[in-house]
Amino acid sequence: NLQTDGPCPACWGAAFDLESQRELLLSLAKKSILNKLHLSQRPTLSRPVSRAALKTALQRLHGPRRQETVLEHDPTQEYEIISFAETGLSSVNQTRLDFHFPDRTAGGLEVQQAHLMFFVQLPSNATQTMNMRVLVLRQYDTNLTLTSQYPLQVDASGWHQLLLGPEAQAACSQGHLTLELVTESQAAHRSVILGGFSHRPFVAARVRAGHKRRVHRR
Amino acid sequence: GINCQGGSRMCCRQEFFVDFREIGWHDWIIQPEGYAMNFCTGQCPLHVAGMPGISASFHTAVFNLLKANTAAGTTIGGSCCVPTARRPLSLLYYDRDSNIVKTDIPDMVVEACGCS
Repeated sequence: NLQTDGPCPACWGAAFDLESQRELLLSLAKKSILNKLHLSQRPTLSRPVSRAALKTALQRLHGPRRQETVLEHDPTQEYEIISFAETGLSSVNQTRLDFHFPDRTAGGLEVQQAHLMFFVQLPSNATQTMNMRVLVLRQYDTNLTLTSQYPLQVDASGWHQLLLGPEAQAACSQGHLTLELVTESQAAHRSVILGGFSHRPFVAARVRAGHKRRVHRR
Repeated sequence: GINCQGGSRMCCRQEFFVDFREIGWHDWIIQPEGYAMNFCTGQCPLHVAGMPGISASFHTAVFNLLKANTAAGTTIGGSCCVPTARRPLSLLYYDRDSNIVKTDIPDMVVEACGCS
Protein backbone atom coordinates (compact mmCIF):
# COMPACT_ATOMS: atom_id res chain seq x y z
CA ASN A 1 0.00 0.00 0.00
CA LEU A 2 1.30 3.42 -0.99
CA GLN A 3 1.20 6.05 1.83
CA THR A 4 -1.76 8.27 1.11
CA ASP A 5 -3.62 10.65 3.36
CA GLY A 6 -6.60 11.27 1.11
CA PRO A 7 -9.69 9.13 0.58
CA CYS A 8 -8.54 8.21 -2.94
CA PRO A 9 -5.00 6.93 -3.59
CA ALA A 10 -4.82 8.88 -6.87
CA CYS A 11 -5.71 12.12 -5.23
CA TRP A 12 -2.98 12.60 -2.67
CA GLY A 13 -1.52 16.01 -2.27
CA ALA A 14 2.17 15.33 -1.84
CA ALA A 15 4.13 14.85 -5.07
CA PHE A 16 4.85 11.15 -5.75
CA ASP A 17 8.57 10.27 -5.41
CA LEU A 18 9.25 7.74 -8.17
CA GLU A 19 12.74 6.69 -7.10
CA SER A 20 11.83 5.80 -3.54
CA GLN A 21 8.94 3.69 -4.80
CA ARG A 22 10.80 2.09 -7.74
CA GLU A 23 11.20 -1.37 -6.24
CA LEU A 24 7.55 -1.44 -5.30
CA LEU A 25 6.47 -0.40 -8.80
CA LEU A 26 8.75 -3.03 -10.43
CA SER A 27 7.25 -5.78 -8.28
CA LEU A 28 3.74 -4.47 -9.12
CA ALA A 29 4.60 -4.66 -12.84
CA LYS A 30 5.83 -8.28 -12.51
CA LYS A 31 2.75 -9.30 -10.58
CA SER A 32 0.40 -7.60 -13.05
CA ILE A 33 1.95 -9.25 -16.15
CA LEU A 34 2.10 -12.75 -14.59
CA ASN A 35 -1.49 -12.38 -13.41
CA LYS A 36 -2.73 -11.39 -16.88
CA LEU A 37 -0.85 -14.34 -18.44
CA HIS A 38 -2.36 -16.71 -15.83
CA LEU A 39 1.13 -17.66 -14.67
CA SER A 40 2.05 -18.19 -11.01
CA GLN A 41 5.72 -17.49 -11.75
CA ARG A 42 7.97 -16.66 -14.69
CA PRO A 43 8.72 -19.69 -16.92
CA THR A 44 12.19 -21.27 -16.68
CA LEU A 45 13.46 -22.33 -20.11
CA SER A 46 14.48 -25.99 -20.09
CA ARG A 47 14.79 -26.48 -23.86
CA PRO A 48 16.09 -23.35 -25.62
CA VAL A 49 14.96 -22.81 -29.22
CA SER A 50 17.57 -22.09 -31.90
CA ARG A 51 17.56 -18.60 -33.36
CA ALA A 52 16.99 -20.03 -36.85
CA ALA A 53 13.85 -21.91 -35.72
CA LEU A 54 12.65 -18.79 -33.86
CA LYS A 55 13.17 -16.63 -36.94
CA THR A 56 11.19 -19.02 -39.18
CA ALA A 57 8.39 -19.23 -36.64
CA LEU A 58 8.20 -15.44 -36.18
CA GLN A 59 7.92 -14.98 -39.91
CA ARG A 60 4.97 -17.30 -39.62
CA LEU A 61 3.44 -15.37 -36.72
CA HIS A 62 3.87 -11.95 -38.29
CA GLY A 63 1.10 -12.59 -40.80
CA PRO A 64 -1.51 -9.91 -41.55
CA ARG A 65 -2.51 -8.21 -38.29
CA ARG A 66 -6.19 -8.26 -37.46
CA GLN A 67 -7.96 -5.05 -36.35
CA GLU A 68 -7.29 -4.34 -32.67
CA THR A 69 -10.89 -3.18 -32.21
CA VAL A 70 -12.07 -6.74 -32.76
CA LEU A 71 -10.01 -7.76 -29.77
CA GLU A 72 -11.18 -4.85 -27.63
CA HIS A 73 -14.83 -5.83 -27.89
CA ASP A 74 -14.09 -9.48 -27.22
CA PRO A 75 -13.16 -9.94 -23.56
CA THR A 76 -11.79 -13.46 -24.11
CA GLN A 77 -8.05 -13.28 -24.39
CA GLU A 78 -6.56 -14.87 -27.52
CA TYR A 79 -3.16 -16.42 -27.94
CA GLU A 80 -1.07 -17.60 -30.85
CA ILE A 81 1.12 -20.47 -29.82
CA ILE A 82 4.01 -21.96 -31.76
CA SER A 83 5.01 -25.39 -30.48
CA PHE A 84 8.20 -26.96 -31.84
CA ALA A 85 8.22 -30.70 -32.49
CA GLU A 86 10.17 -33.23 -30.52
CA THR A 87 11.00 -36.00 -32.93
CA GLY A 88 10.06 -39.30 -31.30
CA LEU A 89 10.45 -42.80 -32.71
CA SER A 90 11.36 -42.22 -36.36
CA SER A 91 12.69 -44.19 -39.31
CA VAL A 92 13.53 -43.36 -42.91
CA ASN A 93 9.92 -43.59 -43.97
CA GLN A 94 8.16 -42.60 -40.77
CA THR A 95 8.69 -39.44 -38.70
CA ARG A 96 6.89 -39.10 -35.39
CA LEU A 97 6.38 -35.52 -34.10
CA ASP A 98 5.37 -34.74 -30.50
CA PHE A 99 3.98 -31.31 -29.56
CA HIS A 100 3.29 -30.05 -26.01
CA PHE A 101 0.73 -27.32 -25.36
CA PRO A 102 0.24 -25.51 -22.08
CA ASP A 103 -2.91 -25.85 -20.04
CA ARG A 104 -3.36 -22.06 -20.10
CA THR A 105 -6.01 -21.71 -17.42
CA ALA A 106 -7.92 -24.19 -15.35
CA GLY A 107 -10.41 -24.19 -18.18
CA GLY A 108 -7.90 -25.37 -20.78
CA LEU A 109 -7.57 -24.12 -24.32
CA GLU A 110 -10.09 -23.66 -27.13
CA VAL A 111 -8.21 -24.14 -30.40
CA GLN A 112 -9.63 -21.88 -33.11
CA GLN A 113 -7.22 -22.96 -35.85
CA ALA A 114 -3.98 -24.95 -36.09
CA HIS A 115 -1.43 -25.50 -38.87
CA LEU A 116 1.46 -27.92 -39.10
CA MET A 117 4.56 -26.48 -40.77
CA PHE A 118 7.28 -28.89 -41.92
CA PHE A 119 10.24 -28.76 -44.32
CA VAL A 120 10.58 -31.38 -47.07
CA GLN A 121 13.81 -32.01 -48.97
CA LEU A 122 13.14 -33.84 -52.24
CA PRO A 123 15.52 -34.84 -55.04
CA SER A 124 15.13 -32.48 -57.99
CA ASN A 125 12.05 -33.08 -60.15
CA ALA A 126 10.73 -35.63 -57.68
CA THR A 127 7.32 -35.71 -56.01
CA GLN A 128 6.39 -37.50 -52.83
CA THR A 129 3.16 -39.11 -51.73
CA MET A 130 2.75 -39.11 -47.96
CA ASN A 131 0.26 -39.85 -45.22
CA MET A 132 -0.20 -37.75 -42.12
CA ARG A 133 -1.57 -39.65 -39.11
CA VAL A 134 -3.05 -38.15 -35.95
CA LEU A 135 -2.39 -40.30 -32.84
CA VAL A 136 -3.96 -39.74 -29.45
CA LEU A 137 -3.72 -41.29 -26.01
CA ARG A 138 -7.06 -42.75 -24.94
CA GLN A 139 -8.06 -42.63 -21.30
CA TYR A 140 -6.81 -45.69 -19.31
CA ASP A 141 -4.68 -46.70 -22.32
CA THR A 142 -0.89 -46.28 -22.50
CA ASN A 143 -0.73 -46.92 -26.25
CA LEU A 144 -1.29 -44.24 -28.87
CA THR A 145 -4.38 -44.75 -31.00
CA LEU A 146 -4.70 -43.70 -34.64
CA THR A 147 -7.73 -41.39 -34.93
CA SER A 148 -7.39 -40.11 -38.49
CA GLN A 149 -5.03 -39.92 -41.42
CA TYR A 150 -4.76 -37.64 -44.42
CA PRO A 151 -3.06 -38.32 -47.78
CA LEU A 152 -0.58 -35.63 -48.92
CA GLN A 153 1.03 -34.97 -52.28
CA VAL A 154 4.29 -32.98 -52.00
CA ASP A 155 5.67 -31.79 -55.31
CA ALA A 156 8.59 -29.54 -54.31
CA SER A 157 11.21 -29.04 -51.63
CA GLY A 158 10.62 -26.34 -49.00
CA TRP A 159 8.27 -25.45 -46.18
CA HIS A 160 4.80 -26.98 -46.38
CA GLN A 161 1.76 -26.03 -44.37
CA LEU A 162 -1.11 -28.30 -43.44
CA LEU A 163 -4.34 -27.28 -41.76
CA LEU A 164 -5.03 -29.63 -38.83
CA GLY A 165 -8.50 -31.11 -38.38
CA PRO A 166 -10.73 -31.36 -35.29
CA GLU A 167 -9.06 -34.48 -33.85
CA ALA A 168 -5.66 -32.80 -33.89
CA GLN A 169 -7.15 -29.59 -32.47
CA ALA A 170 -8.77 -31.59 -29.66
CA ALA A 171 -5.41 -33.17 -28.88
CA CYS A 172 -3.83 -29.68 -28.72
CA SER A 173 -6.53 -28.68 -26.24
CA GLN A 174 -5.64 -31.71 -24.14
CA GLY A 175 -2.02 -30.44 -24.09
CA HIS A 176 -0.29 -33.14 -26.19
CA LEU A 177 -0.45 -33.78 -29.95
CA THR A 178 1.33 -36.64 -31.74
CA LEU A 179 1.55 -36.72 -35.53
CA GLU A 180 3.23 -39.19 -37.84
CA LEU A 181 4.36 -38.34 -41.36
CA VAL A 182 4.72 -41.51 -43.44
CA THR A 183 6.33 -41.47 -46.87
CA GLU A 184 5.39 -44.20 -49.31
CA SER A 185 8.55 -44.51 -51.41
CA GLN A 186 10.65 -47.49 -50.35
CA ALA A 187 13.80 -46.40 -52.23
CA ALA A 188 14.65 -43.50 -49.88
CA HIS A 189 17.90 -43.79 -47.93
CA ARG A 190 17.12 -40.92 -45.54
CA SER A 191 14.03 -39.14 -44.35
CA VAL A 192 12.72 -36.38 -46.60
CA ILE A 193 11.38 -34.54 -43.50
CA LEU A 194 14.14 -32.26 -42.19
CA GLY A 195 14.27 -31.72 -38.44
CA GLY A 196 17.52 -29.82 -37.92
CA PHE A 197 17.81 -26.57 -35.97
CA SER A 198 16.58 -24.25 -38.71
CA HIS A 199 14.07 -26.68 -40.17
CA ARG A 200 12.38 -27.91 -37.02
CA PRO A 201 8.69 -28.72 -37.70
CA PHE A 202 6.22 -26.72 -35.62
CA VAL A 203 2.51 -26.27 -35.07
CA ALA A 204 1.10 -22.72 -35.08
CA ALA A 205 -2.22 -22.60 -33.22
CA ARG A 206 -4.62 -19.74 -32.55
CA VAL A 207 -6.27 -20.44 -29.20
CA ARG A 208 -8.54 -18.86 -26.60
CA ALA A 209 -8.51 -19.44 -22.88
CA GLY A 210 -11.34 -21.99 -22.83
CA HIS A 211 -13.96 -22.45 -20.11
CA LYS A 212 -14.41 -26.03 -18.99
CA ARG A 213 -18.11 -26.97 -18.87
CA ARG A 214 -19.23 -27.00 -15.24
CA VAL A 215 -20.76 -30.21 -13.99
CA HIS A 216 -23.60 -29.42 -11.57
CA ARG A 217 -24.52 -31.98 -8.91
CA ARG A 218 -28.25 -32.59 -9.08
CA GLY B 1 -4.01 14.03 -21.41
CA ILE B 2 -1.41 15.88 -19.42
CA ASN B 3 1.99 14.28 -18.71
CA CYS B 4 3.44 14.83 -15.26
CA GLN B 5 6.44 17.13 -15.32
CA GLY B 6 8.20 19.38 -12.85
CA GLY B 7 6.24 20.26 -9.77
CA SER B 8 2.77 20.02 -11.33
CA ARG B 9 0.30 18.79 -8.72
CA MET B 10 -2.67 18.54 -11.05
CA CYS B 11 -4.01 15.23 -12.32
CA CYS B 12 -1.50 13.93 -14.90
CA ARG B 13 -0.07 10.78 -16.42
CA GLN B 14 3.17 9.65 -14.74
CA GLU B 15 5.35 7.70 -17.16
CA PHE B 16 7.11 4.65 -15.73
CA PHE B 17 9.02 2.21 -17.97
CA VAL B 18 9.90 -1.30 -16.79
CA ASP B 19 12.96 -2.60 -18.66
CA PHE B 20 12.67 -6.43 -18.87
CA ARG B 21 16.48 -6.69 -18.98
CA GLU B 22 16.68 -4.77 -15.69
CA ILE B 23 14.33 -7.20 -13.96
CA GLY B 24 15.92 -10.28 -15.59
CA TRP B 25 12.93 -11.15 -17.77
CA HIS B 26 14.62 -10.60 -21.16
CA ASP B 27 15.34 -14.34 -21.54
CA TRP B 28 11.73 -15.50 -21.60
CA ILE B 29 10.06 -12.36 -23.04
CA ILE B 30 11.18 -12.09 -26.66
CA GLN B 31 9.37 -8.82 -27.46
CA PRO B 32 8.91 -6.01 -26.47
CA GLU B 33 11.95 -4.86 -24.47
CA GLY B 34 9.88 -3.42 -21.67
CA TYR B 35 6.50 -2.37 -20.35
CA ALA B 36 5.23 1.22 -20.00
CA MET B 37 3.40 0.88 -16.65
CA ASN B 38 2.25 4.50 -16.66
CA PHE B 39 -0.14 5.60 -13.93
CA CYS B 40 -2.32 8.56 -13.00
CA THR B 41 -1.50 10.83 -10.09
CA GLY B 42 -2.25 14.36 -8.90
CA GLN B 43 -5.11 16.45 -7.60
CA CYS B 44 -8.59 16.83 -8.98
CA PRO B 45 -9.89 20.07 -7.51
CA LEU B 46 -13.57 20.82 -7.81
CA HIS B 47 -13.33 23.04 -10.89
CA VAL B 48 -11.76 20.32 -13.02
CA ALA B 49 -13.82 17.44 -11.65
CA GLY B 50 -15.65 15.56 -14.34
CA MET B 51 -13.41 16.91 -17.07
CA PRO B 52 -11.36 13.93 -18.26
CA GLY B 53 -8.32 14.58 -20.42
CA ILE B 54 -7.82 17.25 -23.04
CA SER B 55 -11.32 18.65 -22.71
CA ALA B 56 -10.00 20.54 -19.68
CA SER B 57 -9.18 23.71 -21.60
CA PHE B 58 -8.08 26.89 -19.85
CA HIS B 59 -11.38 28.69 -20.41
CA THR B 60 -13.44 25.73 -19.26
CA ALA B 61 -11.32 25.50 -16.09
CA VAL B 62 -11.72 29.18 -15.28
CA PHE B 63 -15.46 29.06 -15.96
CA ASN B 64 -15.83 26.01 -13.78
CA LEU B 65 -13.78 27.66 -11.03
CA LEU B 66 -16.34 30.43 -10.89
CA LYS B 67 -19.17 27.90 -10.78
CA ALA B 68 -17.37 25.84 -8.14
CA ASN B 69 -16.78 28.89 -5.92
CA THR B 70 -20.42 29.79 -6.02
CA ALA B 71 -21.47 26.18 -5.54
CA ALA B 72 -18.89 25.46 -2.80
CA GLY B 73 -20.40 23.41 0.01
CA THR B 74 -23.11 21.96 -2.13
CA THR B 75 -21.18 19.23 -3.98
CA ILE B 76 -20.38 15.99 -2.14
CA GLY B 77 -17.71 13.29 -2.72
CA GLY B 78 -14.23 13.58 -4.33
CA SER B 79 -12.93 13.38 -7.86
CA CYS B 80 -10.09 11.03 -8.70
CA CYS B 81 -7.31 11.14 -11.24
CA VAL B 82 -7.98 8.05 -13.36
CA PRO B 83 -7.02 6.62 -16.76
CA THR B 84 -9.17 7.93 -19.60
CA ALA B 85 -7.45 6.05 -22.45
CA ARG B 86 -5.60 2.72 -22.41
CA ARG B 87 -4.12 0.34 -24.99
CA PRO B 88 -3.16 -3.36 -25.04
CA LEU B 89 0.32 -4.68 -24.26
CA SER B 90 1.42 -7.10 -27.02
CA LEU B 91 3.73 -9.82 -25.69
CA LEU B 92 5.80 -12.50 -27.44
CA TYR B 93 7.31 -14.94 -24.96
CA TYR B 94 8.42 -18.50 -24.24
CA ASP B 95 6.29 -20.65 -21.97
CA ARG B 96 7.73 -23.45 -19.80
CA ASP B 97 7.54 -25.91 -22.73
CA SER B 98 9.64 -23.55 -24.88
CA ASN B 99 6.59 -22.83 -27.00
CA ILE B 100 6.42 -19.32 -28.43
CA VAL B 101 3.28 -17.52 -27.32
CA LYS B 102 1.98 -14.26 -28.71
CA THR B 103 -0.90 -12.42 -27.04
CA ASP B 104 -2.37 -8.94 -26.54
CA ILE B 105 -3.26 -8.13 -22.94
CA PRO B 106 -6.03 -5.52 -23.09
CA ASP B 107 -5.95 -2.19 -21.15
CA MET B 108 -2.38 -2.62 -19.87
CA VAL B 109 -0.86 0.70 -20.93
CA VAL B 110 -2.30 4.02 -19.70
CA GLU B 111 -2.29 6.56 -22.52
CA ALA B 112 -4.05 9.50 -20.82
CA CYS B 113 -5.46 10.54 -17.42
CA GLY B 114 -8.30 12.79 -16.34
CA CYS B 115 -10.53 13.65 -13.40
CA SER B 116 -13.46 11.33 -12.79
